[in-house]
Amino acid sequence: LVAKTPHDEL
Amino acid sequence: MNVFRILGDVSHLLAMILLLLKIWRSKCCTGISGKSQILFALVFTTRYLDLFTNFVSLYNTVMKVIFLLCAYLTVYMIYGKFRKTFDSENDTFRLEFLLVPITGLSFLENYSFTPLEILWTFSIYLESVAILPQLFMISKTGEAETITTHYLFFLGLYRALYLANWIWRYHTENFYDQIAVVSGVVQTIFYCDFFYLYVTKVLKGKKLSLP
Repeated sequence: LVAKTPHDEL
Repeated sequence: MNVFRILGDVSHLLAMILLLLKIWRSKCCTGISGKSQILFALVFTTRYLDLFTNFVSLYNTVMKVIFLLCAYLTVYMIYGKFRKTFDSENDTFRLEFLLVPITGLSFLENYSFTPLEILWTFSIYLESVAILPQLFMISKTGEAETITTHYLFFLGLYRALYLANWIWRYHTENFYDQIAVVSGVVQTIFYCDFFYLYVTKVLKGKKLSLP
């Protein structure tokens, strides 16, 4: 799994 | 920000406002699952904790606050102001069947083992199943008011538009959020059966009732 933080979606 | 994302967010907002207006105008929340609405409030609460730690954009912050307010206002309408009209006898979905596995899964499959990130993951998994108490209630009573079906339609449309948003972002930004995408697909699948009934019945002017 790839980190996608910080999250930019609602 | 692409057109699918913005239309998805608008559709999500429209769904919540539609539900609030329906309850407010009719002063009645019969047919609405309070449990689903509690789950949505929990979804937003656990996901938007990053309001305090991370600034994305003014749009992002404002929308998060509006979503939180709408969710809590809806819960208050159902369990507070108009609780006499709340049909709790048909809102019998067992929440622990959702919460226990989802809590476990968010500890096992996440991007990083930190409290905020586990809560974010929990909220993504929870959102994908949060509508189940509502769908369960409709299958139990066998019918839904037309305005409730419009609410569900916009909520499902929001999910479908987010799928298009992710396909778009994958091709244009190389963005790929595996947890959100898998949960989003699962969530959208739950609405397919409902979409079919919506198109074949509600859009032809009939009330949604199950045989």
